[in-house]
Amino acid sequence: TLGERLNTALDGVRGSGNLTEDQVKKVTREIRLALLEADVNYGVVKEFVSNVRERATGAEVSKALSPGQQVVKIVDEELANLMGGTAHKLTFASRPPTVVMLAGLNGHGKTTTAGKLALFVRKLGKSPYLIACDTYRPAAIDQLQQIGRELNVPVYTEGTEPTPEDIAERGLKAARDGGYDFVIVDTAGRQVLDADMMEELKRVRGRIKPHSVMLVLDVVTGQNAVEVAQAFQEYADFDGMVLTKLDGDARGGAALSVVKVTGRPVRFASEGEKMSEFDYFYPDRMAGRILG
Amino acid sequence: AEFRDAGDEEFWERVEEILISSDVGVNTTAKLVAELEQEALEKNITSSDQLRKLMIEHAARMLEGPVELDISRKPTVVLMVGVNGTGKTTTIGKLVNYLPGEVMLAAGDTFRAAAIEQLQTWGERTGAPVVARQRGADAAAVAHEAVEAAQQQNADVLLVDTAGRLHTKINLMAELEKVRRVIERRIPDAPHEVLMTVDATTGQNGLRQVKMFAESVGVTGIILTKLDGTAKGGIALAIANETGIPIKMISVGEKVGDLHPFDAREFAEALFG
Ligand SMILES: Nc1nc2c(ncn2[C@@H]2O[C@H](COP(=O)(O)OP(=O)(O)OP(=O)(O)O)[C@@H](O)[C@H]2O)c(=O)[nH]1
Ligand SMILES: Nc1nc2c(ncn2[C@@H]2O[C@H](COP(=O)(O)OP(=O)(O)OP(=O)(O)O)[C@@H](O)[C@H]2O)c(=O)[nH]1
Ligand SMILES: [Mg+2]
Ligand SMILES: [Mg+2]
Repeated sequence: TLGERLNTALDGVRGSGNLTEDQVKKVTREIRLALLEADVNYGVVKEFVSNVRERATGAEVSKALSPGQQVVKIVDEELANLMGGTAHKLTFASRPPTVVMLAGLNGHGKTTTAGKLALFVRKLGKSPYLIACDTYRPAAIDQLQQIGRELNVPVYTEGTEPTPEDIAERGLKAARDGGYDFVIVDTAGRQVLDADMMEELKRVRGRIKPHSVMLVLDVVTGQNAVEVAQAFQEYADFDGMVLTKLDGDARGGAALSVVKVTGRPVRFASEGEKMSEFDYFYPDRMAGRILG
Repeated sequence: AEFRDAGDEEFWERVEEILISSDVGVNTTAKLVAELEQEALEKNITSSDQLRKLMIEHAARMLEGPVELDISRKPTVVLMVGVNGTGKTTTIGKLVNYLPGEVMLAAGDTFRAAAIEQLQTWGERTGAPVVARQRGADAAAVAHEAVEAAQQQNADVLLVDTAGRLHTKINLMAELEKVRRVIERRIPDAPHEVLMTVDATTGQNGLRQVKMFAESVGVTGIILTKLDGTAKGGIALAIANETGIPIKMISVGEKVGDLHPFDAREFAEALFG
């Protein structure tokens, strides 16, 4: 753990005086390595470490905690500040239906998330409605329909011929007419370097003016998470993230990086392939995971 | 002579930044930098342009490995494995186009919604017959039936799709081992290739994924997918460095032609592009 590594780095320091510059150098090196190994973005790490260095330099060596524990405490606090304190609960549109659009890279878990979110809001008393706007991936619509059947949630589809924005717009109308109050729009996976696909996403969003856009991001994402998030912010202006595959053992530094750089919180955690394995994201659980 | 004098510190920081920002990871980056420093010292190389060329050389060397797929048996059985969403099913579809001879597919993902239909769509597109059962069927049973069918129909290659799974799920890894055993029982030295898809956007966890899958079912080659994105796929270097498992192919898009044999030199150059 980071605590162990820091204690080793500060071996021999006892409760007297302040942390010396050399000791601070040693600990910031350990922190930097730990964060980079956890996939925290290179630039974010640089800034984070300099903040910790500032706080640690001249910090009074406590009698109660070992110097290593003290630094861990500083790091924990800085991480907690970064991730944002409490869970960001769902808000609903003042005039129903609430429309949520899901976007993200290929294979990160959007379609599965669509089902999970539908189940989640139904437990909150809403009547969910799914719209299938992935007109590219083979059997993508089939996938959402099977999920819909399994959950007994209606799925709007027009097949793969019309444009996603047309399907979304007409699907939204159908949801309104049907009296559904929570609409979830599943979109195709896309790469941010694909300008046409990013423009398409912008069009879909423009057409349905969603109450919320969520970036669905796989927790194993590495250093390019920031670049990806910034592009989705530019084209889709997402207001929150769904962090997926948290049932794995990826440290999740991408989450920290994206929150820091975009200022958007992680709203939901997907922790398995089952529809029920989905809940609000609690930021404080992330710090320990990242530090390893 | 101290090579890394003040004037060169910037160069080394930049090299480190490029490598780490490409997901090469701390350990493999340190190894590459140490190798480079050593050789630069020995050969008295100081120009950053020459150093960059040397770096590409070292990275390429680390990545070099056998990229051919062994398709000499009839049928050659290829097991496709990997974590959820990394591109297994799509890669299988592309492989039908890429490989010579008669290719058959096994819809071994009996778990996920529309997994079978997704593979069947690829089968229709490429003209490859698909052996499938209903969703929820035993994956090993489908594999067994497919190997039998491939033998009976004289297929050249059988591509076996499997459900995505996290290496942390012991029961799912056990299921994969069972699928492998069932294939082995039918054809003693099969599967002849166990290809694992790794998403190029994966960070350091990619290394762990490969190690765990290799431990479980043995991986004969890596297919690095989604290289058409912003990720440089530097995790390939960490994988090559720490596991020695060859990177055999790269996937650069969703279309059937977007699959190519891995070129270590090209990849290393793109990394420092
Ligand atoms: N273990 C685990 N698997 C997940 C989770 N969320 C999604 N998956 C799996 O990840 C894979 C991809 O999920 P999809 O929902 O198809 O991803 P997608 O983003 O819609 O994919 P594209 O539409 O192709 O971009 C599937 O195998 C899912 O079952 C999760 O939280 N944990
Ligand atoms: N941009 C891009 N997308 C890719 C590439 N390879 C696969 N994909 C996409 O990634 C998504 C997931 O691909 P799948 O083939 O379903 O992945 P999988 O590993 O079979 O997924 P599971 O079976 O759910 O574990 C789909 O949207 C594919 O079109 C690639 O090289 N580039
Ligand atoms: Mg999808
Ligand atoms: Mg698949």
